[in-house]
Amino acid sequence: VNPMVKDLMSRRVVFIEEDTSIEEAAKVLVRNGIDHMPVVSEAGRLTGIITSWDIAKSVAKGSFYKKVKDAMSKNVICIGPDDFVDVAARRLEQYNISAMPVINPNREVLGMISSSDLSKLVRG
Amino acid sequence: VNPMVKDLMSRRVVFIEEDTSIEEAAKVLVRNGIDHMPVVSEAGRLTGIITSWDIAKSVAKGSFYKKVKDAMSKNVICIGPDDFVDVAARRLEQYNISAMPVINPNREVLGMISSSDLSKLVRG
Ligand SMILES: C[S@@+](CC[C@H](N)C(=O)[O-])C[C@H]1O[C@@H](n2cnc3c(N)ncnc32)[C@H](O)[C@@H]1O
Ligand SMILES: C[S@@+](CC[C@H](N)C(=O)[O-])C[C@H]1O[C@@H](n2cnc3c(N)ncnc32)[C@H](O)[C@@H]1O
Repeated sequence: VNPMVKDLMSRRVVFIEEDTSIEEAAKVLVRNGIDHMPVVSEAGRLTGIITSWDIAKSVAKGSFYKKVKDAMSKNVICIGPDDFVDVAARRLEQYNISAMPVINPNREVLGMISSSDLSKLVRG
Repeated sequence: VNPMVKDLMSRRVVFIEEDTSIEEAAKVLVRNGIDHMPVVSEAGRLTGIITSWDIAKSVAKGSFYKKVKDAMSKNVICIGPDDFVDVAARRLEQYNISAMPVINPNREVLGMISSSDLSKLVRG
């Protein structure tokens, strides 16, 4: 039995707009208890991803990135809802990331899948 | 076949001392490409854990925590090297965390195990 991404993904997705300040992005991550947020433009298109690691990077650089769009990663690694979970696990490992937006062919975000979701399969 | 934690854990552990500044902790996380660090006292004892999420929390609070010991989590959830991976997966899920130090009965840190390590079992 090989589950699909859609069986495991989190459908509750918290988005953030690229013009938001880093400080506000940090507040949203903390308030929602999450580590990863897809970033959207004003038009609502997926333009990046920002994680708690990116916030740590802006702290490490001392001079804060001002906006989410300055700190986010722009080439977003994604996956489809009908992909099998082993494909998702390999993709996370290949790119050394811990979560991916789940998108349809229109690049609309249907959910998020993370290594935490995948490791639930290990719990037996 | 049920692997043990010691078969999957990362033995390369980056520690940080509790009197280090948050900014320096952020630099260490970024330089090493990691999300989690066990915190040790001057005497070398495990006293906490700090993650990129804790750094985001200090940004969210606006007024920075000054030191690692102000931002770290003090009740560290750990696991043993001979525990099975399903126990590890359940413990991560129960406490909503993504990594744990692997300790021996003397509370010495032998490695770290994360949801990223566990999701490698899903890749097939
Ligand atoms: C190399 S990872 C390691 C730390 C952590 N596991 C994480 O994923 O954030 C850190 C970088 O990967 C980026 N990243 C995370 N998920 C991504 C994704 N789905 N697509 C593209 N970049 C991603 C983050 O924006 C961050 O700059
Ligand atoms: C609720 S988790 C969610 C975010 C992320 N998955 C993580 O583990 O950092 C965030 C908090 O859990 C704490 N934490 C992470 N690993 C821990 C562990 N092994 N023992 C105790 N607290 C831990 C962090 O210090 C942070 O304050």
